[in-house]
Amino acid sequence: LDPCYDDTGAARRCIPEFINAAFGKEVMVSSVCGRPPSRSCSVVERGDDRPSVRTCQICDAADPRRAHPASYLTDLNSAHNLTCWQSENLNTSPYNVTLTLSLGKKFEITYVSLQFCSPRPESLAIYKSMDYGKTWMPYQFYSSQCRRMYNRPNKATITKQNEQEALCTDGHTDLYPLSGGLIAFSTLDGRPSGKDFDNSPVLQDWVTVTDIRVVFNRPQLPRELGLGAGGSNSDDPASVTSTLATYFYAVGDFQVGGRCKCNGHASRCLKDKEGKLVCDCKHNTEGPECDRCKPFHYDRPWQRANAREANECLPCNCNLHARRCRFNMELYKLSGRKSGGVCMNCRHNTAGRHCHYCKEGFYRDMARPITHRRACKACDCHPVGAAGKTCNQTTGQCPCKDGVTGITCNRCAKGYQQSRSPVAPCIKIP
Amino acid sequence: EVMPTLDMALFDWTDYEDMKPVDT
Repeated sequence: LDPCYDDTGAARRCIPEFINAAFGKEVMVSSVCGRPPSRSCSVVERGDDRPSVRTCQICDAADPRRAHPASYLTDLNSAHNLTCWQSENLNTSPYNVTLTLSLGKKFEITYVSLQFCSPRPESLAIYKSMDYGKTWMPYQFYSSQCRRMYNRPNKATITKQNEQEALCTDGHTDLYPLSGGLIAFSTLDGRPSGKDFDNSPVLQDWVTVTDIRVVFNRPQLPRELGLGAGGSNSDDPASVTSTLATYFYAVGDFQVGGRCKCNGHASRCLKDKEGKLVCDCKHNTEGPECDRCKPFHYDRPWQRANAREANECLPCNCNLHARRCRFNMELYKLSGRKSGGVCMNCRHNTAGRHCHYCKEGFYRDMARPITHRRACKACDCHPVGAAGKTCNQTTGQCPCKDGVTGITCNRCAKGYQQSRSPVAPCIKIP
Repeated sequence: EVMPTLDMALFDWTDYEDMKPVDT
């Protein structure tokens, strides 16, 4: 049972399963604690109106029990055994730390989420790339000071005119919880065309990513911590570092939820011979994202599948006389958007956009179907008796000189006899 | 009545060498 075809064998839209595309993938981080071993302290809530306490840990990259490597970002997220990546201590400004995740293929993503082991950053930015990290564009910003940090308004309104615009919000930037806080960015939430995604190339483009980059720009600052004796009005976290807590970013789970992008023409993605993830394309499509028609399937332009139409690529009709064809938009429009394929290099002495008639110098053998390789026979016009080499493509009749007859013009007509002149091979009998 | 096919050997090619088929 192939999800790309129904019971009758007709093509229908198919999509790969929804996954956490980040799971098990390597994340490049600009900072990781433990080289050399370092001590980091954090404030832990205890609940029940009991005061928060300060706890300190050693991070040692060489000791697996005390290491917090980047691989912990995308490993199995278990509440019983929470593993966290942790940055170096942030002693001086700037406090930028970057996480870069390469998906290795285009995905259509629905959300990006981060579960923190430290307090959530005060400012962070999410960027996306659609070209494997060559260029980056903003995807979403979080900050309690959107204008100051990112020069964007807080919670701007999204309309149909700016659906591909990154927003900034001050949500999710609260200090509390001190650990376990979540930042979740939903790519379609609040975007007007999200309800009509099939018909919105803009949003289809918006959710397409090959790489995700998260930049933590600033941790919660001391004055926002409000921790009494250890707090300070300074903008510099270092002022409380020595007395209460060190500042670092720590994340237990980094998820990117979405589907391998196959444009509705594959139900799964597989690894190719080189280990690259590619769509298992159906509907006569090919390419990493099933983003083009297979050779010889150019009778109509490639299109993404949707709920109503599979839009499969259709083969050109060349009557078995050509192996290649091309698409012609003008012919396609003239046909009422039905057929635009033009056969190339028609063989077996055929011609025409569908190799559906005989080329000059040949005529159709009506005893055979047009698909037969000998459907076209040579005219075989007589070199002297015929006035040319091209015969009637239907009957095979060559154009005869005066007084000459026969399909190939090889005999003198009744009342004529052969002369010695090749120019007038038959002359009237006196 | 079926007329005989044209006999290439009967033609005089003297003034029409360029028209003469190769195998004549």
